[in-house]
Amino acid sequence: TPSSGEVQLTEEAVRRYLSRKPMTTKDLLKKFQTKRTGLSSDATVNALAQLLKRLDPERKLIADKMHFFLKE
Amino acid sequence: SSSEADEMAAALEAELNDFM
Repeated sequence: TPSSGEVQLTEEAVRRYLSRKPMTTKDLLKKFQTKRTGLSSDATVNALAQLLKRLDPERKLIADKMHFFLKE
Repeated sequence: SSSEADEMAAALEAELNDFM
């Protein structure tokens, strides 16, 4: 498990967040900040885009903002 | 910084545009 404060951008981690509650792309990015993952911002954007396409989560417009979520 | 998150969110949504 990552040391304190460090997180890993994995499909499992994204799946866990989206199963918990609907999140916007910005919410997710805040969970995987570059200073916590050690990834560059481009790498983070590309990785997250690939993971989201693979997970193919549900989408929901909340307060005019697109949210992703995964039903259990 | 939230501006970094904003920029990255815009880039991410651009990546996902057909997906959104």
